[in-house]
Amino acid sequence: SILLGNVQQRGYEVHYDVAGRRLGFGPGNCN
Amino acid sequence: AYANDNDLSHSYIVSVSSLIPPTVCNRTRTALPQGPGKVSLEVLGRYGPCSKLNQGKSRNTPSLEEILRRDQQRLHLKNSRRLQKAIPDNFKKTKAFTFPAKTGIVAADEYYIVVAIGKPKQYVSLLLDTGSGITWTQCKPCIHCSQQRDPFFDPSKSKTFSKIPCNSTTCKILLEWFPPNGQDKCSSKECPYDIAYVDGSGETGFWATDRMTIQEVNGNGYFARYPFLLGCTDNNTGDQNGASGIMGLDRGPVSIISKTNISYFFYCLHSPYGSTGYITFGKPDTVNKKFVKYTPIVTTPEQSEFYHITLTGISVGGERLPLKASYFTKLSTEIDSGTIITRFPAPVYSALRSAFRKRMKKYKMGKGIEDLFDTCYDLSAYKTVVVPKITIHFLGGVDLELDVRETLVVESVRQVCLGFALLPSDPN
Repeated sequence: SILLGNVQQRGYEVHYDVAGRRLGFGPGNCN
Repeated sequence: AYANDNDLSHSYIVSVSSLIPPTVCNRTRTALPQGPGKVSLEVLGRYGPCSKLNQGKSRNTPSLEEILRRDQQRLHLKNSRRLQKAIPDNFKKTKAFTFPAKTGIVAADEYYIVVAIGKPKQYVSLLLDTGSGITWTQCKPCIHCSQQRDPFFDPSKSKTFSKIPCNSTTCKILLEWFPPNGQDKCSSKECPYDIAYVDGSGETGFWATDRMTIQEVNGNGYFARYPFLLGCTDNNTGDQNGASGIMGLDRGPVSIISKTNISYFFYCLHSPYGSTGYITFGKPDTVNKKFVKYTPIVTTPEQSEFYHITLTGISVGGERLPLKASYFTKLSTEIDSGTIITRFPAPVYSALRSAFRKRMKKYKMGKGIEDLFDTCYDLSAYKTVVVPKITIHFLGGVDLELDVRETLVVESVRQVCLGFALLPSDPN
């Protein structure tokens, strides 16, 4: 398996659509 | 002066000094995502310069080696849990079966939020962990709490606090889901739980319910749940580095996601170079949502607890690694906020490392960090460097182009490392 850690998540907004069973990546930088 | 086989459009040109994380907190963001139906909280890195847990004291910050060592321990425990899940239930019930690794969670790392528990409210800091389900906090009285610098939750001061009774149906279910170490029933009137870490530390405690409040600093956004199931830890032998618990965000049966009507949340984890991040419980605005690209969450029963997605390839410097998409899609990819470093199985890591080294061949290699990083560079002789872009591709045409600071982990300019690692082998 592969594990995607938080260092590689940092540049993006990570979206957990739990009901819709999908995971999204949006523009990030936390600004 | 740049190597011929590189394409600058697929590389970053960065100043070496900019790779060193700042030591001063710099809050540049002005507002959290706001609006009806959502609650946003500031997310802080517990080791970063803005951390309230560090209290501005560098002696409280563990070394990078120590942080990475803990990250590796977490991996071993996660592997153990997977191994246990793969074993049929009827086999688990036989007397001959004993399993050396215990079910539970290991400390998440890096990012925390502040929430309130009880009535009147008591504020505690909880580490965000999409890779575990139990939300627990350190409760008074506690036996080993010396490491903790955040205030403890004192159940005796909460009017809404209740212990789950041992003889309740809820306790029976919880004991089945999270069997305590060395005992299969209550030893007192409390319903026990037990979290064990691979380094020998752990927590013991009991299950309880109380009011959980997630509230924005300005008081506008507000979310409360009562009764909320939580673990009340009374004996913590591990070092949580100042945090007083964990918020479990997985899809398992006891997480805050399963136990509330939160069906959507999103976070932005700041890098050490930024200031603070945020987490929002609730859906984003329609305007913002259109910029989000989605990939399906795998929903097989074996993967129902965590957030598994499907990776289809990796590119380095604009070139796909020579591994077929069908190879990647057979792998299971879990996204975890509590794990620091991305781990790949040997064929993937080997191909990634090889492609990265090829494009970085003009730079002098440096000493590795622990057993985790073996592709490090001594960049002390350079003012600027050219680093190939790494892009991770997911099912549905979602491409994650990593910034240079999500590609490299930096100890010093003499130790700048490719920030990916090999997945540990079978942890038996």
